[in-house]
Amino acid sequence: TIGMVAIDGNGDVAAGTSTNGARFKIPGRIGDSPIPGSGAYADNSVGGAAATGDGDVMLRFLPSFLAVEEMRRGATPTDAARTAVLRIAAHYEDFMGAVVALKNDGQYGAACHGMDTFPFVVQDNTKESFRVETVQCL
Amino acid sequence: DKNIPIAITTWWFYNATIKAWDVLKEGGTALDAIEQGATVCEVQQCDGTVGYGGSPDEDGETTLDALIMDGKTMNVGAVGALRRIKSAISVARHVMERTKHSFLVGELATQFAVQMGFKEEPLTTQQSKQMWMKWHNEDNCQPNFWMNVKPDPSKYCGPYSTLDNFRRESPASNVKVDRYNHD
Repeated sequence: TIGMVAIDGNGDVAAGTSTNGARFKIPGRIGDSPIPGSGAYADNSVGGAAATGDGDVMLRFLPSFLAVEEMRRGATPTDAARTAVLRIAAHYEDFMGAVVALKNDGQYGAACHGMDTFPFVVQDNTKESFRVETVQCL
Repeated sequence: DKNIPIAITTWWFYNATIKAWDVLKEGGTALDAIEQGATVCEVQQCDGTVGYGGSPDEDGETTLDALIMDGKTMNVGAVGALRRIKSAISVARHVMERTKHSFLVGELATQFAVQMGFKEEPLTTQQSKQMWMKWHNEDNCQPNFWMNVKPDPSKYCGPYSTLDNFRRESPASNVKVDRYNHD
């Protein structure tokens, strides 16, 4: 899956995902990616988030929605992503997944679980080129 | 001082990020950045986890899921289990902008896409076919997502039928979710 969040010059936020899902799934199965609030979520008044990982588990917790709501409550993007990931880990200690969160002022963060590290890509006006950033998983 | 515009993308998919950034830099909308950025991954089959020719299902077919959300209007377009159409994120955007619905699935989502002018074509590739044949013929359909069915899904391929007596417990998954196999 690719999950993306973007903010344009007008301050409008959008988010999205695209995926071919889990390998050897039972035909008809979908994961978290196309579910609003699970695979991705956006709200101009707060920001946006996107998630990736084990979709059968992740869609039960709406992690992108949760991350955005945490930012609405004042959390930093990193803390919001951590809260969303830890909510799932509290029930599924072996789950693999990650959340990226982007606040409407351009601050961003990420959190992950079930891997050593998780990479994500950012491009903004502060650098001439894109940069791959990595977070240590919880 | 706001750090905008900005684009952020999961995994190492920098070509998608570059495309999204190019759109934003030229004054395009966040929605255009998401659609065009994700389209890059659909075309380039990022890590085999996006687009055609990856993650075949039990029947060897690749189907696609996509979502796009507008944070300005809270409008949403999504497709699930989309068959024989490569441009899943663009179909999702058509659901958002050409209908009053949010989510279309399966064969009927394909019919919608065709009506909207998208080309219908197989999503199977030689590589995805070989991946499926190995799983089916050499690995005995292992791993898979079945439980509480017969014959024993941890040993045999289907078709399966329901097992009358089983313990209701949360299953330990034997399916490895990793960089190359994830939602």
